[in-house]
Amino acid sequence: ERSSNNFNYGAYHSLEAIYREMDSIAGDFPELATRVKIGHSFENRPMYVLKFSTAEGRRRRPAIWLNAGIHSREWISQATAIWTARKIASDYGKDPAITTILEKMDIFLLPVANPDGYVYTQTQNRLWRKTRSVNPGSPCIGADPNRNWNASFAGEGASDNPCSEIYHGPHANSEVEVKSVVDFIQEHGNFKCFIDLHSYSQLLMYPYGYTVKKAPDADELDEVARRAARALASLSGTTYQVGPTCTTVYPASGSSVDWAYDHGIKYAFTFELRDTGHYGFLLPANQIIPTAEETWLGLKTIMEHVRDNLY
Amino acid sequence: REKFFGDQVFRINVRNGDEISKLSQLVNSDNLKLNVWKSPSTFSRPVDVLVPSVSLQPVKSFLKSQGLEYSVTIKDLQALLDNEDEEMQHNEGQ
Repeated sequence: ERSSNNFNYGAYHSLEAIYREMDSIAGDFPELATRVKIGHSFENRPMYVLKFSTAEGRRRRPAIWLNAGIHSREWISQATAIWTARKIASDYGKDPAITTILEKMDIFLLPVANPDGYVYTQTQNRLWRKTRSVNPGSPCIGADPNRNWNASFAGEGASDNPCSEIYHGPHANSEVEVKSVVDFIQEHGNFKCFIDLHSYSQLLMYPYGYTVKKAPDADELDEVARRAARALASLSGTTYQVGPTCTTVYPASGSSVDWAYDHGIKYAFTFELRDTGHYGFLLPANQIIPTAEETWLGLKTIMEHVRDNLY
Repeated sequence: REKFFGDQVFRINVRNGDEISKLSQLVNSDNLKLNVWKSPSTFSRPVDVLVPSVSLQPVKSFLKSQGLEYSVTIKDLQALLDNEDEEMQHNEGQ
């Protein structure tokens, strides 16, 4: 089915190409996938999610949110997400795991959570991480969209300096890209799982990032994450470290998964995909598909757990 | 397009809280324009920092003077970017 169009999943693509491919997936699987506009970016680019649903019309089905590309330079995350979109659609009805997940739940996949940043990395500065919003009174542009959520906003592990790579923004949800996702998820009201895909250093983390305090569900999340990491490693031996964000990578307030968890979405995880650091954020394109394939095994393990443990 | 000629990425190993605080002092310095890819957190995890070419000497001197261990993981960032760009153009052609 992948030869039916000319999108090369083993290459990096422009925003337009990714959006076209989302449209094409929706066209190829009209009974399952739809491209939904959930908002727009600061520079007024559309934000699209692919909604995978087998229950037309039932709006508040339990749902899973897959988020990628919030840090624009982490290109392997957007590339993995678009591969995953095609994988979900093409495996439905063939792979019992994804079939049974989709019979019970909807999946929403946002491959490019920071479209302005992504375009900027392709046209101006490959290493750009933040949004492209203007900060009045500062020559520096953008806020870190993964410090901008309303979860201990402006706490530890975020900067109040607009020139910093981890600037939290003037207030929670100040970044329209973040607000668009927040509004959509809140309006929907029945998300059970939120997974954010980043890249660099192979980690699988769960709340909290803003405190060393143990999350109430930490034991269960840890067990699920360890199983997911084992499944991921089973493909080509990529080793992931597992643990809470704060102690596994570093303290970070205002993050997406902490917001999700604090707003009742229990199954909240962050992946840091394959990258030893020796490539920076420039993971060679020939590693896109291997990365996506191994990540899929981890994602599927988590989604199966969510399916079997709806609350 | 912004270029990164001569910029390097340093991987710095921290062994104790004192070294973490010394390193934090370095990365928080505005005039060196460092871009922290992996922040100082625990002792077991190295820190990756993008150092612009103009800051290479002062950063190296600081690390040496403070006895901080480091290695250069990316010697020429622009070369990596150029390769990536070439690969993208090749893929587009295909």
